Amino acid sequence: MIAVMNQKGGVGKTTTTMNLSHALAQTGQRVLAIDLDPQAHLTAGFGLVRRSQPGMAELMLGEKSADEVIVLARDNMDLIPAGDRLGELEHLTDGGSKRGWLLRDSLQDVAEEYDYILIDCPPSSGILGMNALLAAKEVLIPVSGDFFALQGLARLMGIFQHIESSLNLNTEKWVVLTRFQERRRLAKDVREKIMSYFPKRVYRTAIREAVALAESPGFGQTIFEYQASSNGAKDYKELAKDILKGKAMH
Amino acid sequence: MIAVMNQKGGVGKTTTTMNLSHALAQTGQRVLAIDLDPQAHLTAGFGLVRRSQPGMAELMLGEKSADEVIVLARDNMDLIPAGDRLGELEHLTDGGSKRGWLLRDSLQDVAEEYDYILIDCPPSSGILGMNALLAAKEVLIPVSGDFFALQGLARLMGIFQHIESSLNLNTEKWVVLTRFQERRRLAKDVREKIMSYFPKRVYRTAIREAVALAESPGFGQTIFEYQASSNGAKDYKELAKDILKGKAMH
Ligand SMILES: Nc1ncnc2c1ncn2[C@@H]1O[C@H](COP(=O)(O)OP(=O)(O)OP(=O)(O)O)[C@@H](O)[C@H]1O
Ligand SMILES: Nc1ncnc2c1ncn2[C@@H]1O[C@H](COP(=O)(O)OP(=O)(O)OP(=O)(O)O)[C@@H](O)[C@H]1O
Ligand SMILES: [Mg+2]
Ligand SMILES: [Mg+2]
Repeated sequence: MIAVMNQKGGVGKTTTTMNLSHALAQTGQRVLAIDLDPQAHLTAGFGLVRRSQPGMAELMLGEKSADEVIVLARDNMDLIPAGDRLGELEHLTDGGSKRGWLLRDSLQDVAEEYDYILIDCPPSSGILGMNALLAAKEVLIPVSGDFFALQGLARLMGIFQHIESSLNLNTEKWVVLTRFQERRRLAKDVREKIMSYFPKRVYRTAIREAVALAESPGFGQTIFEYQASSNGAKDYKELAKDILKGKAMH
Repeated sequence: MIAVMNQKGGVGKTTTTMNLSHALAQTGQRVLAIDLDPQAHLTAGFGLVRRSQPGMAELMLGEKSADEVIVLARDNMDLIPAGDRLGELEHLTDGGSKRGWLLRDSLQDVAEEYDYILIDCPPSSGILGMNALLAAKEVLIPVSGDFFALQGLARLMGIFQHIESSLNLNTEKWVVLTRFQERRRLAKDVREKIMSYFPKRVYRTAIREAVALAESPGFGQTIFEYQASSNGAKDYKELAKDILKGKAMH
């Protein structure tokens, strides 16, 4: 189970979750994508938003079972939509320390049916992100090639350390460079810094900036359906291979 | 008082707050910039982060006065840093319905000393954004030229309507197109859609994508200090003029 996480906004969490999920599914892996962001952009990107549909809030609050919220998204790939009540959960205060485990508990029965579960997280470090961190075995951190991205990454690491030391967790962290503009000096400097902080934990494939990746969600399509010949499709296909083989950048 | 707001991440709220504040200050306006994001990127962008400094949390909780947290940032421009405890406020639950007014109350004494107060908001629709909305006379919504930006804007409007109707508020909304890539079909389509939803409320100047805008915060500099000849500097200078004259796009 992989939590796609970064409290920094707009770094490509959703774009990565939707296209990486589809890329893995296309290699024959059984994939479940989870939209844990009240913005519901993952659900919209797949073209699966309905005016009223049960989703993550109903599941995590125990009002619906996994079978009642899972929808078939593509071949080999299912989705649990955000649903329209997920915003309420973000501000949930009762339940005390148990409320960090709602996601993990609600997925226990279905987890083994899938080879990969990818969780799209919101840009904040609240209770939803906490649930993803406590449920997942790995965290995939999309990082864009700019200064605020480095700042955000340092802060994220602090947040992880704080949560994990108090709960005695040990989640694997991986970084993927996103929105990568190969010709920019800044992007290369940032990549160098990140590789020094995360030796052997930066995936070899960087996702390059490619307008088709920004266009495809508007058609409710993944990059493979929208423009399979684009750099965006190539990069996510390669990233899926890196993940299957654990291929980091050296 | 202008709340720079959009729950969508990475659309240029911080980049806009820092450079627009400086542009206004350079025309002689007295400006106060407020970092309301626990990420503290605005503070970092100005090069003003200290290891321990009182900031917005201490001010809003009444532990420090405005005089004790305001720092001189540039000529004609002051800043209230985020401070290291702002994250606690994001998850504040006691205080009931009064906690939406903490920001407005805490700024009452200093508000008249400034011609413009710009508030950089976090990418979420929690209590901090609520405080900014209730304190500000206007909201400036940076929007990037892509599909998820439209989705985010629609959702933001729903959130505003919900809050404003229940509190009988009537805040002016303005949109500024950011990270604008002039050659992209997608960006132009998005601009067209937004102008149809917000007639006369889209500022005439769009902020173009310019790598210098991403580089300057890494040096603790605004675009005017870093590269005054860049498109980024030109665009924010023009946007400041638009704001002073209320110049919308037609
Ligand atoms: N490699 C890329 N090339 C071009 N555009 C991209 C790329 N990755 C993401 N984008 C675009 O950038 C914007 C932000 O990406 P996305 O929404 O995936 O980020 P996010 O981290 O999920 O944002 P949020 O923090 O709001 O959840 C989107 O409009 C998306 O289409
Ligand atoms: N016009 C632009 N040209 C080039 N880069 C830009 C531009 N505007 C913003 N950026 C870069 O894009 C990234 C996101 O911008 P920024 O941090 O200002 O957005 P934000 O909305 O404040 O994000 P968050 O939601 O995390 O608060 C930053 O690295 C910034 O330097
Ligand atoms: Mg997202
Ligand atoms: Mg910001």
